[in-house]
Amino acid sequence: DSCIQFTRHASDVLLNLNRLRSRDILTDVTILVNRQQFRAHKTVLMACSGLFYSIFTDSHKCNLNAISLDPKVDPEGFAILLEFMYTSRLALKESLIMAIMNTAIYLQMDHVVDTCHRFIKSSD
Amino acid sequence: YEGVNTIKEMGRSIHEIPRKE
Repeated sequence: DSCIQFTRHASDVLLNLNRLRSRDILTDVTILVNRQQFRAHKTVLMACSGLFYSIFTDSHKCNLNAISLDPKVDPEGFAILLEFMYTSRLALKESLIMAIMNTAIYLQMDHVVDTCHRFIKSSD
Repeated sequence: YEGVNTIKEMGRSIHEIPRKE
């Protein structure tokens, strides 16, 4: 017996999901961060964020098609983390590192928080 | 897949969704 492992399958799937997002195909939720709006797929959000997992597994909230985040959340930080969810690439601009880390804490993305901590310590 | 002979395919695995139709 044999098995063929397509080593780039995960990244090919993620790239297609990001193409669907950019064309607003089958997106099913709008995330409101202060006055900015972000369209996304609930499944991708809950796969990447503990907060969204809690929201969309709650039978009273899973059918919402718009979610407002806490006003303390920085829209730029959220945009960078949303891009990370769909690309695996985290853009770390010096001026935004704290906003990104605080947003990752809020979204319960612990591994990203740990990586940001290590990045800050190494750049100190 | 214990005990199965695994062949690694490095090429693309699925179609690429275009940026726009």
